[in-house]
Amino acid sequence: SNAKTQEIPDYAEDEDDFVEFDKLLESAVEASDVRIMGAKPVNKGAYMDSVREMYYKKIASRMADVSTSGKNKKNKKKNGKKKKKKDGSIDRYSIVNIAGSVIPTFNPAFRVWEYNISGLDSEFQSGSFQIKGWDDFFQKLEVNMERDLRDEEKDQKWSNIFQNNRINNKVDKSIPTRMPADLNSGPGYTPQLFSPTRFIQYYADLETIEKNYKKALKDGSTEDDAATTAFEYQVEYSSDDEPYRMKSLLTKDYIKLAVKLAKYDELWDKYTERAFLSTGYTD
Amino acid sequence: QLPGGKSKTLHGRFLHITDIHPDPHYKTGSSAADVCHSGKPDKKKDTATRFGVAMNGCDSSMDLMEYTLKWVEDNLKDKIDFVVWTGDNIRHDNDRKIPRTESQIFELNEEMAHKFEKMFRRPNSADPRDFAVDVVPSLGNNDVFPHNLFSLGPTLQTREIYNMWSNFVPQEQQRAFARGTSFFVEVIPGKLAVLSIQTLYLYKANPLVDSCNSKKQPGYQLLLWLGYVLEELRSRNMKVWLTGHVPPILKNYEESCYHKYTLWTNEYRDVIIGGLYGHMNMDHFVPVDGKKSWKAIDAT
Repeated sequence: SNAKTQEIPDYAEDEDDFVEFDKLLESAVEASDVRIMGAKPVNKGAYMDSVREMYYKKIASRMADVSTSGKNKKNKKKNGKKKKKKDGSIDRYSIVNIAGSVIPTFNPAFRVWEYNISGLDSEFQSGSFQIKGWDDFFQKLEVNMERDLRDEEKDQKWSNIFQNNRINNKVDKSIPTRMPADLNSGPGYTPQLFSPTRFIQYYADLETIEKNYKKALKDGSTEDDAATTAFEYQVEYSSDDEPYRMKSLLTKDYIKLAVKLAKYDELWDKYTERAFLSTGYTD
Repeated sequence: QLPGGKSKTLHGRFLHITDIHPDPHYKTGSSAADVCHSGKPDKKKDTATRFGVAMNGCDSSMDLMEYTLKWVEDNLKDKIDFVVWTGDNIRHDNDRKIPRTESQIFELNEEMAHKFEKMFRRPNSADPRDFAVDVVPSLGNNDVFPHNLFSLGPTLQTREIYNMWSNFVPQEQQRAFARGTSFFVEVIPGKLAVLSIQTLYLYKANPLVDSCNSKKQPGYQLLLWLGYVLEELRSRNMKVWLTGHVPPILKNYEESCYHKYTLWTNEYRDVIIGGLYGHMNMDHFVPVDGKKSWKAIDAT
């Protein structure tokens, strides 16, 4: 609430997001409470809709604003105020991949990821790098962490005495420093060694498996033979499949996909069908 | 060729598997209304079939678990470089007649660990840590007792977990693991690591998690560990996948933990390739925003 009352224009863009986010995901929490007990899926569609609203559509809107402001080179004033320049950089995002499960909440599933290893063998053969042990690091880590954690009581005492004093502004080591500007983005952002290139989503279509199992039993197979014949995982889809083909799996590809999913309902329908592992689930 | 005369063939592929939830009490032919443990089904959709029915609310039958692992062994084992296995290897506590016990949770987790070891270890090696395909497990909220509640170690639970996973956790990380149950594996030595994060220390539903702002909080200590590890990986020019059970979205993580974790993932984007999580049983992705998290942290 302090942030709201202060004039911190840079915060304004996102200020309401968390409040809205909380409301929209309320149904997801309820669903999650039920799910803890392993019950039937509930409100998962509402949860996915909230992901679309709060992540994908926000990104789409930000990207649209960026492209518009790029066309109008001058930062136009609106209602007397200077319109804030939107940040369209991809680097601000990190991708959280949440997987389908083996438990048949929907159809059982897992994923195989493919990643770039080209050039690695020649690098190994040339002996151009050394493999370093970790013993020293872990010994030092223990000492460092003990030192970092030692002063809790002292810290609290001092921070109570020196409220708002600069002693309160000491470094919180659970917060990182900014990434140094001279470092390049990693394999999640630009194509290089270890960049993810593609994934294959496997699933077990339980309805078909049950049909085939029963049929094999009817045809005279033993239970074990019938199970071996009937049970299989198959490819549900690959990341480069239509209708929203991803050329690679860099952060920019996910952001592009998020924008498409925000815009096009037919793509969204396909995406949620896949999210629910082709079970046809709706709330 | 690796040190010690070992060698490893890389395929440029790895497996992510999660939330297996095998249930030893699953009974084929029982009623889904009775969580597939007992009862007579009143209609076809209510019947617990051998491999299960999607969306009927039951855990995995033991057959579903066994045949799934067998399928992986037959079809993927020789084509992948490592396995990311993000936990929840135990049935849900959803049957009042058969409440879960701590020992059952340990036993089934141990059994699952043995299965993965057997499948991916080099069969003829005397070294129990010699894996043809490295396996990097992480702990789910159902793998701990009481449900969701998990404290910093060393405790009985962290010791038991280390015993179960002793062949997965590198030896030099034993002490750090006993405290924070997070660790990493160099799946391509000197080049690529997979970090197993103890996400329960950031998880809102863990009653021991208040925030990530006090040094006594498990989440604070986890983030401290994460920072040192990421910095070392950066200095070694290694790359890393972050993995864990509960995904870092605002509704799962305590707010300060969420923002701080997001900042680490974003400010080490030169090192981190991405994040792989389970828990929600739905296939989707969420782009988290480092800039927003800086603003939230600055504002508080």
